[in-house]
Amino acid sequence: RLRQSQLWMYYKRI
Amino acid sequence: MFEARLAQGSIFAKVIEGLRELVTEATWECSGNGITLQAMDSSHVALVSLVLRSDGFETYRCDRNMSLGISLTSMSKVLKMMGKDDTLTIRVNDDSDAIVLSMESQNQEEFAEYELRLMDLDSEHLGIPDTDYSCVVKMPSTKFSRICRDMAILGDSVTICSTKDGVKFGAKGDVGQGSIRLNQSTNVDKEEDAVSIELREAVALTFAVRYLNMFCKAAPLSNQVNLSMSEDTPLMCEFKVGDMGHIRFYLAPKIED
Repeated sequence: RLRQSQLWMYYKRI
Repeated sequence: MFEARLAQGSIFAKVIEGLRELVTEATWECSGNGITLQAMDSSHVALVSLVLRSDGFETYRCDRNMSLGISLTSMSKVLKMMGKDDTLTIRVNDDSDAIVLSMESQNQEEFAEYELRLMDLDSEHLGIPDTDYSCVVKMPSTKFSRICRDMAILGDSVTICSTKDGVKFGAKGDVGQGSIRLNQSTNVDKEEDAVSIELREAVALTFAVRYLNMFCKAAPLSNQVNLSMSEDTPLMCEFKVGDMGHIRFYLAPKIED
């Protein structure tokens, strides 16, 4: 099944 | 002091309409270069990044860098009071906790001024790397809006598949399934009607259609939208704001569990 990923997983927080 | 004047105030109103469904409040960063804003939606799935360069304003003055916490919901309500051909001036006086919006009718017979209290907001900032996307689809923004609206009828997600020949949007759900395929334009009279695809690698990505529909609120700003995609990377959905900047929306793709 598909689940929604979050942007945190792609861009590191400064 | 900060003061920026826009002859076509309606552009600014369209920017706010484009943002306010995704983020209800945000911090505006004002500097000599212009105004920027970066904000995530509350679920941390999507992000918006706005740039309005100072040279796009009729007059622009920013004596020192300022961070302005603004309720976009309230600002949108105030901007609804603006006439469609009004000139808009945004001002923040030194040591003030309010932003002043002045609207002047084209015949200079009517002048309105509204003050909005500034907010103290926690702002989070993401470092968005420059990305060489595998595929960039450019298409009319009205067409993109219509497709996203239609896909939402069928399901929660839309899968965008792009090859060198065309781009396909597909959705499926309880009621059924459907897809729309657009071929790359070969011959168009008007550039704004064209569908064009720059492709290094074919991509197939799935996104929550609800967010794409929120991004489409910015479609009135620009005739064309750019969709930049790579596998396992957030989508970048960009609308230009005239010659003065852009609104870029980033959306994390859905992934297989």
